[in-house]
Amino acid sequence: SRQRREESLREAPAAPPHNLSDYFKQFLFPQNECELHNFRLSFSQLKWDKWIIAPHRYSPQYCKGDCPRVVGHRYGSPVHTMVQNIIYEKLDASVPKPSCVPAEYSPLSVLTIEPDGSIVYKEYEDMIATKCTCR
Amino acid sequence: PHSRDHAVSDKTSGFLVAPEDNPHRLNPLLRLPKGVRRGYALLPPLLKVLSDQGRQNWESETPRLQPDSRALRYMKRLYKMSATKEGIPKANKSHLYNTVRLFTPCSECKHRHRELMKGDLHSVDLLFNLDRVTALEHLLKSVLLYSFDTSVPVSSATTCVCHLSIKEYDFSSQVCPSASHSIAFSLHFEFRKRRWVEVDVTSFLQPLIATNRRNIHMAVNFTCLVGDPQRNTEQESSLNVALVPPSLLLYLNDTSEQAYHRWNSLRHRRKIPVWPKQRDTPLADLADDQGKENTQSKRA
Repeated sequence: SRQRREESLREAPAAPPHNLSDYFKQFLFPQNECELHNFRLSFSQLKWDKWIIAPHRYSPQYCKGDCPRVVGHRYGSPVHTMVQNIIYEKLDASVPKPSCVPAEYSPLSVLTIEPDGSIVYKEYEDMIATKCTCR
Repeated sequence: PHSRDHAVSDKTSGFLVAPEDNPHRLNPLLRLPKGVRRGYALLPPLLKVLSDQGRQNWESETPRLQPDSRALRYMKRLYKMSATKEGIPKANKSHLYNTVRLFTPCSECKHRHRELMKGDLHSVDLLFNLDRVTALEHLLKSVLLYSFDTSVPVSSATTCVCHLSIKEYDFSSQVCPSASHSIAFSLHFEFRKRRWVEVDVTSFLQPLIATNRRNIHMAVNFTCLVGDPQRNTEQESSLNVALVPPSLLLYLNDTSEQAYHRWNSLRHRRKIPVWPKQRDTPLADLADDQGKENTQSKRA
């Protein structure tokens, strides 16, 4: 790859200094970078408030945005993510680019009425996204 | 493991038809991979609503019996103590339960209990149906929850003696239940506006719940002596306490994947993999090839 790089350096003219801002633009993170977005719902919107007594509001959050081409520690992405990007860019565009998905969650306590009329307090795992990653 | 799957699916509210049933009637959910089915079994209403087929029949097929208002008030109070307004479990909880189930007694086989007690024997037969407890929920503590509506404020301390006996109810012959074993213990508490009294029956119910007993039949005798029995004060003739049949409260540890296990909450703070320095990963060069001329500047 070093030799290929030297050859390509000889071919490609050095970027003229005056469009440095464009030059650096390619390193900026994408405008709509992958990040955590707020979303709040109330169970009455879903008509679930007949059996979900608490909490009244629930913020599951979600991850959305583009993954930068070379993802680093910012996302805690494994090296595989970069491999997948290279495959997409250089080998086979039908392989999807890395996606912006939740990496960590927090639990949620729910108070519900069961079909038999009994009442249950339950703590469910992984109900609120708290961190995003590119995978 | 199969056993867990089996245990969970046969404890659900029966919406998963038995696999041996003729396939075209098979509930579409049974075609889901096991893991999802297990999840589905534990969060039936949530996920049923998300699956289109479930939408219409879920609302129709699960008529909900309305819970007792006192029980509801108690559980809302328990919720406020256990979670924040947003529903996040409070970290300072020292106990390990992640599930609390409150059952009100079924109506069968209950002696007509007198509403207002004259401070004397309050005897009631209780039948609790525990079908909702799954095989993955392990009992940590169980209590009988009495709610007292003291219409006459009772100032002094009160000692109540509670006799409990579990009955083996032979449903087949409808013979009157025979007490199989019983326990008696006394409670001493101050009435002072106390709304609830919890009678710990864990050791009593543990063996029954551990053997997956679905119907718990017990006779409870409850006698309250107002005033301090040591000074053998005259038992006040009218302890104006309306004793309503107690609810059964089960503190459980749900060992399923969907339940939150606070002692391994380290799992939540998953270590972000330490990212090797760019130059150490051969792939970084390869990736950099894309913008060939920028390798040096990037290194810089």
